[in-house]
This record gives sequence, C-alpha cells and structure tokens, in this order.
Amino acid sequence: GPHVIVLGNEKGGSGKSTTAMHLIVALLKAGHQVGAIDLDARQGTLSRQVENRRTFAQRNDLRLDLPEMRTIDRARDADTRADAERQERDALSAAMDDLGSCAFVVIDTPGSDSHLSRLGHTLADTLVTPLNDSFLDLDLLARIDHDAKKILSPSVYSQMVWEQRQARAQAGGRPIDWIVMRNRLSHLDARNKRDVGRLLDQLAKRISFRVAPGFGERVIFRELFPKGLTLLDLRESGTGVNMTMSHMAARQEVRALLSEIGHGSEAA
Amino acid sequence: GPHVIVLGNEKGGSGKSTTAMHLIVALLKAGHQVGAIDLDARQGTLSRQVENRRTFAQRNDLRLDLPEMRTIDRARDADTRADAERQERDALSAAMDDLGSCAFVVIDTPGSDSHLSRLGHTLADTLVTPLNDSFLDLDLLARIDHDAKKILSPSVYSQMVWEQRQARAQAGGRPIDWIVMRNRLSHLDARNKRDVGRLLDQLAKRISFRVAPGFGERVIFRELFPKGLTLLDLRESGTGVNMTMSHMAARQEVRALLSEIGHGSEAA
Ligand SMILES: Nc1ncnc2c1ncn2[C@@H]1O[C@H](COP(=O)(O)OP(=O)(O)OP(=O)(O)O)[C@@H](O)[C@H]1O
Ligand SMILES: Nc1ncnc2c1ncn2[C@@H]1O[C@H](COP(=O)(O)OP(=O)(O)OP(=O)(O)O)[C@@H](O)[C@H]1O
Ligand SMILES: [Mg+2]
Ligand SMILES: [Mg+2]
Repeated sequence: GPHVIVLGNEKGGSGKSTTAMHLIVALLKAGHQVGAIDLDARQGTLSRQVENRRTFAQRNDLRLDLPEMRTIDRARDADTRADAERQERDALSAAMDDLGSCAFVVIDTPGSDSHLSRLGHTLADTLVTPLNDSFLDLDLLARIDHDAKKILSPSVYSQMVWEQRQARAQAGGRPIDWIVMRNRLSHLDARNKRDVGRLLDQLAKRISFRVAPGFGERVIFRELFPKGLTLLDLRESGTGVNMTMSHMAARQEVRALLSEIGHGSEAA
Repeated sequence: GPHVIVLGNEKGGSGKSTTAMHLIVALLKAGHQVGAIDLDARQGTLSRQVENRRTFAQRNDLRLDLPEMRTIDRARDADTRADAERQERDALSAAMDDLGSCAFVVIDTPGSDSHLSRLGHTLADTLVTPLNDSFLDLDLLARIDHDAKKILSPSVYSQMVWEQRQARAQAGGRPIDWIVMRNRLSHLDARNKRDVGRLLDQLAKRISFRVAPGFGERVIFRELFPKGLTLLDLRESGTGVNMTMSHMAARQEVRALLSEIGHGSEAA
C-alpha cells in the first residue's frame, strides 16, 4: 500500500498545511503518484491550495502535476458520538481505498484535537510535526522547568501521539517514524534558536522522535498560495540574485526533508 | 463593567495568546486592574504564561503585576450538547462576575471553532484578530479571486464573527469594535506585504473591521515565555544596541495597539 505521511501538530499555525503542499509537489516532481487527504475541511487550506493549482493550470493551459485529493469533514449531523465516529472511520477508510494505488498519501490534520485528527494519526507510517522555533510551541510537546533545565512531563500533543502509537501497535501496524521539523527559522535569533534546539534534542530522546532541520522563514513558502504553486514549480534560476539565494536554499530544505522521510522508511 | 478585549482568530498560530499576554501586561503597567480568561484550557498557553510569571516572581522574590486569571475548559462530561453548552455559559458567566471589578478583561480564545469560543466572542467590546502576513491566513477571512482582484465571499472566521455580532446585538449589546492586527511582519518581504495590505484594506470595508499595523516578527515577543515576562517588564535600555532597537520598536508596537483599542472605545 502507499507510504502514508501525516502532517500533525495540535499547535495551530506550525506549518502543517504548508509542509503538506510542498511534500506533495516534491513527490509529484519525483515521478510518484500522490494522494492527499485534508482532514481540516472547515479551514481547508490544503484543499484550497490544490484547487488553486488546478484553476491556475486550467486558466493558463498548463500541465501541472496534481495529487489525487480527498477532503473529509468532521461528522456533524450524527445523532450520537458513536455514529459520528463510525461515519468518520468509514469516510477515511473509503478515501484510503480510493488512494490505494498511490505510492504516497499525504494527510493534513487540523490544529486542534478531534477524533478525525486522531484517526489520521493512526494511519501514519511517517508523522511529520512542524514546529515554530518557540517555547510556546514546545509547551505542547512537554512541560519544561527552564530553571532546572528539566523536562517535567509530556504535554497534550505528545500524549495524543503516544496514544495513537499504542492504538496502531495494537491493530498490528508497524511503528510510526516521528519526525519533528523546525519551521519558520529566523536568520537572526541565535540564542533562542540554540535554546530551543537543545530542548528539542533532549525531548527527542525522551519522547521518541527525531529532529529534522526543516524550513527557514521565507516568503516563497507562502506567497504562491493564490496560484497553488510552490517554489518547486518555478524555474531554477528564479528572478534576480537575492530571490535566487532564498529560492535555492528553500529547494534544499524541501529536498532535505524528503530525504529524511526516506531514511526513516529505509531504517524501518 | 469592565472593557472586554477578546483575542480571536480561528486560524491557528496567528498570535492570539502572545498578543493577549502583551496587552495584559501593558494594561497592568498603565495601572489598571486586569482580569484574564483563557478559553483554550487544553493548550493553556496564556494560563501557562501567567503561571510562569507568578513562579518567576516567587522564586526571585519580585513584585510583578499579575492579572486575575480564570481558565475555562470545554464541557466534556455532559450528557447532551444542551447540557455542555449550559455548563459553558454558566462557567463563563461566573468568571465574568468574579472579574466584575476589573477595568479590563482580556479573553484568549482557541484556534478552532467551538461553542465556548463563540460565547467568548459575544462578550467582546473590542475584538482583536491578529493575522500572519499571508494569503493562507486571509483565506479564513475571505475567499478571494486573485486574478480578478475581487473578494468573492466571506470565509469561515468572518462568518462566525458576523453571527456572534448578531447574537450580541439581539441581546442588546453595543457594537463590537473589530480590529485586525498584522502580526509577525517581516522586515524584508516588500511585495507580499504590500499585496496582503491592499487586500486587508479592501476586506476592512466589506467586512467591517479596521486594520492596525500590529507587531513585527521579533524574538523578544516569544523568548521570555518561560519566565512569564514580556519586553515591557525589562529595563528600557535593553542589552546592547541591536537589542535596544528591536526592544524599543516592540514597545512602540504594543503602545500603538493599546492606543488603537482606546480610540475604538472613545468612538463607541
Ligand atoms: N517556512 C515558512 N516560511 C514562511 N511562512 C510560513 C512558513 N511555514 C508556514 N508559513 C506561514 O505560517 C502560517 C501558518 O502555516 P500553515 O497554515 O501551513 O500552518 P498549519 O499548521 O497548517 O496551521 P493550522 O493549525 O491553522 O492548520 C501561514 O500563514 C503560512 O503561510
Ligand atoms: N510578533 C511575533 N514575533 C515573534 N514570534 C511571534 C510573534 N507572535 C507570535 N509569535 C510566535 O508565533 C507562534 C504562534 O503564536 P501564538 O501561540 O501566540 O498564536 P495563537 O494564535 O495563540 O495560536 P493558537 O491558535 O495555537 O492558540 C508562537 O510560537 C509565538 O511564540
Ligand atoms: Mg493547516
Ligand atoms: Mg493561543
């Protein structure tokens, strides 16, 4: 079956949808058949981005690789919670059947806790968690005593991942390869970056994930949203020296993430 | 009663909790009695920040102004949705009674749609919506046709605000002063910043909010989270020239936001 990559982080705005889109396009460019599931139907950022891509291609008569897209909403009209959960399981299961012949399926999850998001997490061969370089974001992974430089306990999101890892193991699934990816890294900010990096390395051992260097804060990661394009769709040369520098660095960052995901599945 | 400031944006990671903390400390420094309500109990970023502040003050034997803090969780154990909603209304109402003698109450809401978050919105005299400088974030305010440069329709979050404005009006409340505040503004990024700015100005007329210049992307807005401090607690001089520049600019940004909020209540 497909290699399933889930973008997960209960912390909002960490970069799940942005990373999902760039992984999808990178995998398409590498020649793979790619499926995509948006579990955040209310906001629908990934669905919108892919729809924008399709529209841009049509309006400009272009051939642009597109993923096979599925959008799954929370079950809102069910009479009981058990009914709602069954509807969500069935919808997700049907989507996975539709996408069964894809080499990769990328699943984007909402920045909030829900049964549907948890279901999505159990499907992960690789879980990619983007993270702002910030103590606020770390707070959802672990409670930390900064004076004592000690990790006190796991926090809501790592607890959720732990529970879904258990659920997956009990259903006979192989272990989830969990990658925490630093995102929106500033080019300044030496001390905070170093402090967050150290804490992440400590957490990685405690909570069983590995850290990927991730993406810098770059306008190119967000300014092409209206066209549904990514930097990977642009000509290598970019437009002018500075643009080219950030453009090439961004390309390297996406490649490095893809390679990190690949290493996980080789090791597995 | 108190002047209620709600931080609202269904888009995650737009800066609600960060802005809430800085408004709270700015108002305390101005000599006001300030109440704070955290409606995002699961993540609890604001509650944690205030708890960190209290701990830091105790450990260092310091006098530090603190808000009167209330944290309200979603009702999870209720038998029916009607029960859950009544529990939430009662809890919020009780918190507002407790804080009745405060000059200001600052309410932080989650980055997701819920009955509790909507209730919080109806209490707003001023609604402050921080927004990343990004088409992705704008997408939750309005569907936009970028080719035609046209606003197609309001999107999920502005629809939600519209409904809560109606609910408040029907309950006899005064109009909500809605301020959309740009956040994490990059010092580079001229074109994207300009494009987003133009769209915001168009949206402001259509959706009835005003735009505040907001905060730049500055490490000082997040690196003091472990101590529960803000830049407003630090000595004016900062630590070194570059630190001082960003420090002073950040101070100005917080002051400008406070003044913008004040203008709204004068006009009202
Ligand atoms: N590396 C980056 N460089 C620049 N901007 C970025 C980067 N990553 C994300 N962004 C911007 O940060 C904001 C949050 O990103 P995104 O919407 O992808 O996060 P998310 O985790 O999917 O959020 P949510 O929890 O709301 O679903 C968006 O405005 C996006 O354009
Ligand atoms: N002006 C700023 N400069 C630098 N970092 C910022 C700024 N504003 C917010 N941040 C950082 O951006 C991230 C999101 O901010 P914050 O948690 O306050 O947003 P939020 O809207 O409350 O998110 P959620 O929807 O998850 O509650 C955090 O890592 C925070 O430290
Ligand atoms: Mg998203
Ligand atoms: Mg918050």
